[in-house]
Amino acid sequence: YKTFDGDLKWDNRDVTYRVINYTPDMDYSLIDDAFARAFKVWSDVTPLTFTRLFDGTADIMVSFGKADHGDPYPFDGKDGLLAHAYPPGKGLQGDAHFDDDEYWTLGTGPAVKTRYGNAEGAMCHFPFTFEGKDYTTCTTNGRSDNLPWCATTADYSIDKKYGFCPSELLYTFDGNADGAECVFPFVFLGEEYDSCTTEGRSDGYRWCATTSNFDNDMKYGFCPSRDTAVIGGNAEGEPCHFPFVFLGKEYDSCTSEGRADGKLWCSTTDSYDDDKKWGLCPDQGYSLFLVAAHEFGHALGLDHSNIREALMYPMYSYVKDFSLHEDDIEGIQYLYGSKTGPDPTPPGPNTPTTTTYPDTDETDSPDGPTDPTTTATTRPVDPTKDACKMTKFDTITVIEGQLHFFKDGDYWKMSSESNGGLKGPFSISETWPALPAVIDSAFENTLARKLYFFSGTRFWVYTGKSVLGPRSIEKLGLPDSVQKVEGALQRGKGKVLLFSGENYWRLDVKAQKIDRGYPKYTDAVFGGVPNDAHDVFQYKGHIYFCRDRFYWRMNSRRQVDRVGYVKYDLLKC
Amino acid sequence: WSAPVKSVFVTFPGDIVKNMTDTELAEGYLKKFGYMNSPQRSGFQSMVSTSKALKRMQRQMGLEETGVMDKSTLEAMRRPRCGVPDVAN
Repeated sequence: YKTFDGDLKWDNRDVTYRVINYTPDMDYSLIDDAFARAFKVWSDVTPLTFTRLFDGTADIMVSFGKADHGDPYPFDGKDGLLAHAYPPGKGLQGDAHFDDDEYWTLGTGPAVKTRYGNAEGAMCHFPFTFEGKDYTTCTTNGRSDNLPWCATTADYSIDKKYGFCPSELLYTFDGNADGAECVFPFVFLGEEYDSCTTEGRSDGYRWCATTSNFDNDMKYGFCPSRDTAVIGGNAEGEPCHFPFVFLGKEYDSCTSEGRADGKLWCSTTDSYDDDKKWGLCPDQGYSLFLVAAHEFGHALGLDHSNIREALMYPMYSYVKDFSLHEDDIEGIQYLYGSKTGPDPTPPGPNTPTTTTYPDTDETDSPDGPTDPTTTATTRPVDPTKDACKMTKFDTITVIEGQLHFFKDGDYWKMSSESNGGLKGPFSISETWPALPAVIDSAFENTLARKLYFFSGTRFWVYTGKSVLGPRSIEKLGLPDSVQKVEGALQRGKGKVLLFSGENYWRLDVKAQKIDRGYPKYTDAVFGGVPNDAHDVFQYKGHIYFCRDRFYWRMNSRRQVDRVGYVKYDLLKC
Repeated sequence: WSAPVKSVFVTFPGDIVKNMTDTELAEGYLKKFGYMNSPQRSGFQSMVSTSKALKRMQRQMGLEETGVMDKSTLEAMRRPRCGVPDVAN
């Protein structure tokens, strides 16, 4: 391994990063995930932690750009240079840039994440069979609305699982239209456009208006690339047109004819001879995860290695089951030392329970609260019931101003005082005897001093010690398709939003019924949060969407202003 | 019928033309990635520095250190890679 002159490295261990913009080649959630995994490659073997920022200046600013993208080192079109990064330091130092003339995938061809449909955001399965025909790309066959779709299993006819593919007819990204889809035709500088265009931009990114008139409304978004879109050339983003005529001969698939470099290309109109519109055909692409892991190695202080199998070797090669090479580990640990915390994998049943835990508190002391009489409501802490060791809670809600964490028949309370600690576990059945062990969501109607608890398709209402229920959630006006209420969000004026799957309903608590005009799509109103959050609640003026160990916090302007760990930020472990 | 089809090479509009000569490819590569910093001197001196730079590049890439533009070295130069120079300047 090699480091940069002077062993440049970050003095702080909690390194921050921010993703400035996105490539149209993949869904932004795949890009976020690839970058997060790329950072995890290094945090797994060092004391470093990586926290993502959504605004402001981070240590590592990550961005996509083409050719001359603003620093002294322009990229060079497709292939060749893939990305570069700067060693640790201020300003440009520490930043990572990715060449957006490349075709970014997960290394094995188009990475198409679906939206809507019934596959809950699963990836397309290529090839898939539909009405006896095999498809290796998304298709609009079978639909009249021209929306591209794919099956998420090998055979749509059998499984009926499908989702919609990226398309500007479905959504845009970035821009200022909150992801709204394109409107065609739209007027821009007095001219009418009936497809995405790069006109008006010098960076070559395709965009469209999300109203019929950009000149008036100034609303726009960037167009996601379709999986059949060509790369580079002079018609980037357009799909191949088959058949097409080239030098008088007809082609019904991509060809390398006419090129000395052997790359496959196609025409985007029926005649290259007449229109000269072309682009390179999608290939396996480059794994954003692998390239990012390499560049983040630079951003942490590692230079190129001359070991061919090392991640820091300068040339790209796709690796299916990636693991960090010894040479890379030695290099990064030379700069930052090895990881001192617990083994990241949860202790198995035969692991001694006295594992050292980085941030101990009184609930960790081996003998814990032993005398139940002195702590009338809490029992001796069973290590498996240590809230700090939970990766996911059944529900989190606020009761009497205190955060409550429910899990498998127990619950913990976090006092809202700044130095208040976590109290518990308490027994749900001791406090609310009628309730089952698993609570999906809960909310407090502070005016009426009532507590609503949801589990499956049933709900209970506690007023002090008295309880009403269980009753079916259909009594509230929720449809019988709702199997579980995953979150409840007080909206004031007696209104509560109830979340389930990708939708939410607004409950009029007094009338005990759902308001007209619902359900609505969660991500249509709460953009930027996962649409499969298993917990939603309001706390100290912010809305929290939780999934696994993470939370997405939204401010009053419905902007995600923080993403973090439930364990560290809410439980204060 | 087994003779290869004689392809007609076309210059595609908007294509970033890359079909350089091997020498142009090698010199550009050695300069870009830091193997050859000093401005080129003409004549024998230039050949020596190019050969030395090629050896450094071949060592970095785990190739046989021949000091000449052999096939595997040129292939390596055409491979997709990271833009950070291999030799800090």
